[in-house]
Amino acid sequence: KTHVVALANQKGGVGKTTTSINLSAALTAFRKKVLLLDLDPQANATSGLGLPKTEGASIYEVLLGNATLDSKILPTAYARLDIVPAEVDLAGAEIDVARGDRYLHRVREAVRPVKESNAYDFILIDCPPSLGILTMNALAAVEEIVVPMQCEYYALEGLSVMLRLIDELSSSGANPHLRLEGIVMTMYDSRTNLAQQVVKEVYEHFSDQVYETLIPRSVRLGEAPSHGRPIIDYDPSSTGALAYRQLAREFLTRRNLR
Amino acid sequence: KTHVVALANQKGGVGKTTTSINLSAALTAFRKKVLLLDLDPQANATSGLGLPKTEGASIYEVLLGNATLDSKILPTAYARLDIVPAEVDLAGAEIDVARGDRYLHRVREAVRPVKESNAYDFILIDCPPSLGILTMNALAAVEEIVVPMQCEYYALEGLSVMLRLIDELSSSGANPHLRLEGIVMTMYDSRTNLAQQVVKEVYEHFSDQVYETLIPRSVRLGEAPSHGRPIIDYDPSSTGALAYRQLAREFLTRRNLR
Ligand SMILES: Nc1ncnc2c1ncn2[C@@H]1O[C@H](COP(=O)(O)OP(=O)(O)OP(=O)(O)O)[C@@H](O)[C@H]1O
Ligand SMILES: Nc1ncnc2c1ncn2[C@@H]1O[C@H](COP(=O)(O)OP(=O)(O)OP(=O)(O)O)[C@@H](O)[C@H]1O
Ligand SMILES: [Mg+2]
Ligand SMILES: [Mg+2]
Repeated sequence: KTHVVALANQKGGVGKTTTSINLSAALTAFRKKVLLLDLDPQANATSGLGLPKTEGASIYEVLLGNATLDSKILPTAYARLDIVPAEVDLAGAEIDVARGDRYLHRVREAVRPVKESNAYDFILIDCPPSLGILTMNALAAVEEIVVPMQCEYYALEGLSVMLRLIDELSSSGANPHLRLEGIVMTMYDSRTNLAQQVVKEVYEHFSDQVYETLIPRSVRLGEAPSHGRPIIDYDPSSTGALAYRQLAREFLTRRNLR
Repeated sequence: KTHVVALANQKGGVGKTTTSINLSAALTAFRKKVLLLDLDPQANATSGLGLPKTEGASIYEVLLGNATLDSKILPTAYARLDIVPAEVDLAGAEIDVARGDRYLHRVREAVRPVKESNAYDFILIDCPPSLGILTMNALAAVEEIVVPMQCEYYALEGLSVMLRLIDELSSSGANPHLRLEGIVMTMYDSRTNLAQQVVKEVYEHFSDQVYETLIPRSVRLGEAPSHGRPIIDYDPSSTGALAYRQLAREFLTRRNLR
């Protein structure tokens, strides 16, 4: 069975793309097959895995009904990890899709045939930093959401907005199966009170929904995308690589226990 | 004469809000009168200055033509610094405005009477992390853009998208007066090669458009918003406060020299 997971948080720069890439890569190290769907017009997940941002290569045409998702899947340099890349034109999809009908279900319909083919264990969707049409489409298409969250004040403020939205989407019937899979604390710097306070606050309010794995702030994680490589390939013994391997293990264990 | 300036960058988490708040506050320390317009549904500039996110208090009604901008202006705890707050409902404005006419000129029309009253030296607009309707409205409404940019690889990638857009908007006549006022390098950590390389690359390509002031990474800047205070009030002798005061001085000097 293929699980479809969104990496979403409307707050910008919290580690959505970094977590999409590195969780995907770490899951393949546990012999899982993963498709990473880049739904952000910035196309950071695409370049972070070393692929070009080619015009026409994104899900855009699929959202308009002019192509199948299957036809947009590309291999990466990593076995068991495929990608549907993004491109700048994807920003135009927001307007085009909004003006048509079924404008919240286009990603769900695009993903369905690939999900039902069971070719992958996981389909991970990297979302843009907003609650616009593309992100809302992703939230309607997935069963579970992983919310990356920086250990900062503004990110804490935004978390309740995101969690309220998840509740609304599932209780309203827009996506009855939708659930929060977990909150990943990112860019954790144990030397600062701010980070410690934010982590403490998140644990107090959301305890069993927060991954025990804290992703540390590590410059190697910032360097890796300029080489187009996930951290477990760029610097396998770095604190970032260890943390994302740990996160993948926890991600898999939690679901076995459910 | 009132200058209208957008703080914009579609890349998330690069320091748009932190720069909006702290540049605004530092400008008032140089005896300038500033109106900060929070155009982001996340309303971080609003809470970062200690104001509540009140339903109906944002520019939303003004964009729909049901109120004047003047009626939404609130004082802050700081003399010479007023704010038009944001709220979550502002996200709904994207859809409402998109479905109406003149959907790119609503912010320009809203701001015009306040700008022409010359009540302020500067109107600074904090933009959300996207190139959607709200940001495009801001780019159509201003004469100049300040682009905050974190010293990271993905931020570097996004810079050329932003600069190309500015060129297109001014050369196409959508906003003929639009110009890049400057690029502000933020969260600079002099100990990392990554930050040094990114700064070097930006200086090489955009030399005279980059502020000489580098905003250092400083946890005090991350703490200040949880107290609802700009850095020059929260910790006046911190590296962050010195840097934003210097940025304000440079921002004023550059325009006198023009
Ligand atoms: N644990 C970490 N340590 C150090 N740097 C990190 C870490 N995680 C992410 N980064 C860096 O921080 C920046 C923001 O991360 P990233 O781009 O993944 O966030 P995002 O939520 O996807 O941003 P956006 O909202 O723009 O999509 C990037 O430059 C990234 O390289
Ligand atoms: N120079 C700095 N040193 C340390 N932390 C900083 C600095 N500048 C900003 N921050 C912190 O980094 C995070 C991102 O900054 P900020 O929210 O201002 O960026 P933004 O571009 O407005 O984000 P968004 O794209 O979500 O609107 C915030 O938590 C902020 O407190
Ligand atoms: Mg991203
Ligand atoms: Mg912001």
